[in-house]
Amino acid sequence: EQLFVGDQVLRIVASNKEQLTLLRVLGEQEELQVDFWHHPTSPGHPADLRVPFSSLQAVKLFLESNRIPYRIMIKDVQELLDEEKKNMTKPRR
Amino acid sequence: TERSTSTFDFASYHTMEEIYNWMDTLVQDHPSLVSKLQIGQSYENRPLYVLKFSTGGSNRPAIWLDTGIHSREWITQATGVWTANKIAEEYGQDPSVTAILDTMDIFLEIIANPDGFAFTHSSNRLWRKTRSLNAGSRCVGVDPNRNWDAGFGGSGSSSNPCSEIYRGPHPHSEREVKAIVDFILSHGNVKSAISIHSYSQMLLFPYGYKTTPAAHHQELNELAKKAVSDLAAVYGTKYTYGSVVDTIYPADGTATDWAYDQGVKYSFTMELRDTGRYGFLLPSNQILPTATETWPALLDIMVHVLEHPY
Repeated sequence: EQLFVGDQVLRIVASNKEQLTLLRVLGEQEELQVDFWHHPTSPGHPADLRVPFSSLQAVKLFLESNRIPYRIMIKDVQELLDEEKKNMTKPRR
Repeated sequence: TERSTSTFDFASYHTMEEIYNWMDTLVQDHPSLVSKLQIGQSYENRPLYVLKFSTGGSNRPAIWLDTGIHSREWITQATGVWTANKIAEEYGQDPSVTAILDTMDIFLEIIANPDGFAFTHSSNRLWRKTRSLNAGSRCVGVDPNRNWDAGFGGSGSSSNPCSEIYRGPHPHSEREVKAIVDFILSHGNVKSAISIHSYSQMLLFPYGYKTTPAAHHQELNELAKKAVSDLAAVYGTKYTYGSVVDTIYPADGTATDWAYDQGVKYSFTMELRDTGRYGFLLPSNQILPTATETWPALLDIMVHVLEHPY
């Protein structure tokens, strides 16, 4: 089973078209293994990006150096999944 | 213990086996209203089951609902289960549901992407696509909501098999999609198709593959406005609404556009909650509120279809 320990989901709001383009380029970097839960659409609309723990530093550096505002929507994806699994087994018991 | 729909925990997420067992108990509990059809098999040969709600007649005008076409969006399958139970329980009780089912049939496919759903339980909770193998690529799966023959291949989908919005090698290449296509075309009297996704709280109608407004844009927009207003009245959840291309982004090869182009006038995509906290990893304690608030919106659309035969 694939684990997502330390993975985060960032909610990113591009301010202009240039930043949108940068976001799309970011999404295409296969080595980063990022996954848009919500694709960048237009300036001011949030894009949600899941970032593996191993790519977090690089991605945040990229966003900050390009002044692309973001916030952490999910601090640790695996924590949510563990909670979900726990809640699934409870009623069964 | 004797299985019964009354012991099923609607406020919890369930495996495919549990949902399929529950579907059988729903049929047993409502034998003159609910039946279970199989419309095909998935890539990995799992059955594609559809619940049929019918009070008789033959080839009546019908409403198609599907959930779970993006397998990781578990809130949608859970909402599908709750909604199926609601339809069965409300027939003979709620005047709108009774009027709808005295005239029309409702078809509900709860697990529209069983291979992906099984994979989210066994191996990768974040899996979205089908599980078909892509020749020449190490990446698996096709986005089943970019594989429809409506604007197929446009910029609102990807030709890269590793992309989450990979369109597939050709329209309807995915058995899960082809099964719905064949069902709707062979039925020939489907008047509304509502595909339920998550997340971001939107009620969307055609088009996604072009900016040209749909012929019935005004009517669909008014209906969507009423539906999201009645949804918000339950818990205050705010939805936006409009055509896909205006409200989100260009999306090519989607089910909603395909159905509309086939003449299914009342064709919608619902994007259930959440905005900005959990995404599609919505905690199970939000299943009941989500399903409960979605119901009046679905009912608005179904009543409108009933009252506006075409």
